[in-house]
Amino acid sequence: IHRIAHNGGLYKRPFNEAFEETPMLVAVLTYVGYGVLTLFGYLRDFMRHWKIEKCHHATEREEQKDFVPLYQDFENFYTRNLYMRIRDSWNRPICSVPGAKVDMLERVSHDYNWTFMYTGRVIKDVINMGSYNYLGFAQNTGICKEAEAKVLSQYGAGVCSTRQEIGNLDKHEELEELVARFLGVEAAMAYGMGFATNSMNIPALVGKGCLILSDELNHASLVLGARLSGATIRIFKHNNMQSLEKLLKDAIVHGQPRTHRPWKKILILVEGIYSMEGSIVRLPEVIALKKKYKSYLYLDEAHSIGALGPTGRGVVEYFGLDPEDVDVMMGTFTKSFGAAGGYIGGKKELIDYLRTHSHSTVYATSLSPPVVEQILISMKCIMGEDGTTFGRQCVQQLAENTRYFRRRLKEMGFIIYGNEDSPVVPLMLYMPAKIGAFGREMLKRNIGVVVVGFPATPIIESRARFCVSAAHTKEILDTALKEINEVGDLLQLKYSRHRLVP
Amino acid sequence: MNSRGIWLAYGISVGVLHIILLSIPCFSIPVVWTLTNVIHNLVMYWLLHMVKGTPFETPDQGKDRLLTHWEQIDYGTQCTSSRKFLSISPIVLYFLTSFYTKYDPAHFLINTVSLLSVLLPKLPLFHGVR
Amino acid sequence: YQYLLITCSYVLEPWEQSMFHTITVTVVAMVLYTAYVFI
Repeated sequence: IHRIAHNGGLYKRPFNEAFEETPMLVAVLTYVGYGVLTLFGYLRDFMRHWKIEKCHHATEREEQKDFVPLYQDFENFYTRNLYMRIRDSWNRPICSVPGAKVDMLERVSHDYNWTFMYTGRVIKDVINMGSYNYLGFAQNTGICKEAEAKVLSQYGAGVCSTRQEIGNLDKHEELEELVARFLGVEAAMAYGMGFATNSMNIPALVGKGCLILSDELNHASLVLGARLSGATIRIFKHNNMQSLEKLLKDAIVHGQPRTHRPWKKILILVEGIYSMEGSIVRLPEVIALKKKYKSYLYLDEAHSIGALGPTGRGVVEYFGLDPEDVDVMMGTFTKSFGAAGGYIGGKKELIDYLRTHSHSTVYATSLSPPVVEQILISMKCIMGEDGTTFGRQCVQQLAENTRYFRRRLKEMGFIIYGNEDSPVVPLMLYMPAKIGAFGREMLKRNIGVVVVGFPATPIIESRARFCVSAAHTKEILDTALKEINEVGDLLQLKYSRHRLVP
Repeated sequence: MNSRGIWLAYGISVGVLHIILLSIPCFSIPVVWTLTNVIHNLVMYWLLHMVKGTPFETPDQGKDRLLTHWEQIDYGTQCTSSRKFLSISPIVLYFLTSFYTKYDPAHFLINTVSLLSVLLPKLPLFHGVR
Repeated sequence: YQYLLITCSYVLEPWEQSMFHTITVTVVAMVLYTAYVFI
């Protein structure tokens, strides 16, 4: 456990982040499992190649054999020989809002997950521990619904133009003004898609001759945006300030490769909460480094906005910092506001520049008005501008649920990654077969979970990732914890060698 | 190749292979050691120097598709700890095998050819050479 | 169950499992026999 002793100057609150090491025996047995599956994978490929077995997956026809291969054979080795065997735990069809409970369509497979069939039965009220619904606004009843229905009848669903043309509605401007107030920055801009907010705006901010310092576990949208920009990318270890400072120092001292000219701009890309690790960025230290080396900071608050901080303002408020210190505040409306889309906030000149130069504002259709309304209602609720304290209660409730849920899981003996205050709770499974078994056993007990394995995580760090919600009542959490405890005993998942000191 | 426990798992799998071969009644000790060495080098050559690309989709737009596993280790950086370990282990196995086969010429020849087949591709000057 | 999970034969198809168990049992029997003879 890397228990971080917070140095007095920077942190105004305890910063407890733990990544317990994989037990060596478990690591070795995990490789054994992957070895067995690889051997059988080669056997199955051999049988498919010699037509001993029917080939279910897509391959080129005989006539296409001489052309460039369409289906990269080996690249799908893992998908067809490992993932196929356990993929019933993924992409489960739901038929309700992804709230605290969810209705799930039951499906069966008679050919080992190559194809599925619906039985027609709906599994009702499955406890939803997998969806991003931190504050519980993903619901089709209550204040949001009426307002959206009215906006839907007034504006319609689609905006068939971009922000630079007739797709610029009064609703959008109202939303951007509210987001700027919510974040405490000068101006903000809203986009219709969270992923595109990163991948389309980073290329507008940096280009050739610039340097991007990116955390190794950054989201794919940040990676794509950095790649599209054409800037030089350097990776620092996850949340490791020594690694970041070393890269910054090298960048300042040596400048660009070969010419050694100074970099035009240095942009640090970090996320507020890492959705696979459950860790929280060490923002005070990142800001201290950015000031020391005069670089820019791009903070992606996709998971932390609304979910962290006493009033839900995100990781900046969580550490009690000044929003002015973050040059580009990015976030999404998907996880905490029950909506979709993303925003970028910062100085007015930055936002005006993006309004004219960002790909999304020039080519993408704007946010749909009912979605805008959902964001407006939920954000005003969080800010208390609807005259109630419901929003603030949700934020508090989420914080309590998170700490309670994490503490109970640790008491049971599971290895839990990440920060104590992060609503994303990764429970380590390690072995590939346990990924499928965990998902199946939990669904048998009427609990929907998300499981994640290689290559989305390191090969010996497969995990189940719980997302706590303010909508989870204590009964729901206790039910989930009881079932997790039972499945943990059945599958022998309690690997932790650390016991919580009561 | 430098994640936790993978070197230990590699050592254990070579040991298990040797024990399985030892259990086959009709094999003598020198034959078992030579078989262990040859099978180990064949599997290492196949996995590290024959297979190209990755067995799963990577977000690098196919950059690694034409590189062998050995060339992809540590993003192509030479002389890292993983590379050193994977270069030394066949040599250690070769010394053990030579000792247990009592330097018999026939075994010696087979084992030497087998060792070279996995050592040469590991040399930095052969990086990317086809 | 732990044996099935750790060796990943839990996710194999029935005929693969039979093959896997047959090979495993044979190898273990051979090793035990050899160990017995050797000792």
